[in-house]
Amino acid sequence: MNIFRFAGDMTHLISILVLLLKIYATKSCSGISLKTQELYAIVFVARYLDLFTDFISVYNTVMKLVFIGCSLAIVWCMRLHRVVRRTYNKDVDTFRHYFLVLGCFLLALFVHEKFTFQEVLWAFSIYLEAVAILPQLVLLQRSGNVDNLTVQYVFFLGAYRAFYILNWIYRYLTEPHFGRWIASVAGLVQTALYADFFYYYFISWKNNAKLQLPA
Amino acid sequence: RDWDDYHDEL
Repeated sequence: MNIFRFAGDMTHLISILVLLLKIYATKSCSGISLKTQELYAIVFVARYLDLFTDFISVYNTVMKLVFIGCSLAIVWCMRLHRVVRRTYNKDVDTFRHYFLVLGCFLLALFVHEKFTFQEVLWAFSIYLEAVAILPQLVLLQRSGNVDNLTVQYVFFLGAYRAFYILNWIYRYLTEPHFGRWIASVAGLVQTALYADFFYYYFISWKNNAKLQLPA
Repeated sequence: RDWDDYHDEL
């Protein structure tokens, strides 16, 4: 474990807590893409199958349970909670995310570490996480004014993988035979997808104005 | 190289 990876995990945890806070405090999920939340639930379930087969550390196990639990709770909340689900606007959350699932699965069938059930699903979860934010970014562009908690949620979600990139650079420099090409390349793509969001986030922070993404 | 070596990250 290094400081970059720990900062990344904590930033990721903060993003999930901010989203839970937004939904709980406002009893609303307006501005949140259910499709992105569903993709994240698939990412965590597909990636953390090793919960039952490999014990790495208490930290690792606890964090996996938190991520799976929170992502499923958020999807449950947005689909079934009698108050929150009425605030979900499916007319604007129209990204065809099943194509992302299919595309990432096909890619994982061809590009993986080893052709085993767990490794193919792990590669699938890495690819899917890289693009999972797309429905949410599209939704942000469509719904003009977005509440601050939603903006912070997306910001922390994007920042966490940037910390992981520093973690991979650090491990590459300090550990012999360290090669995480699948995760590193996908992580770069994932962080790059936030580039314009980060730019407009910085502008809004500098001008102390609300975030405005160009339509 | 077994699973743990390669999948120690979240």
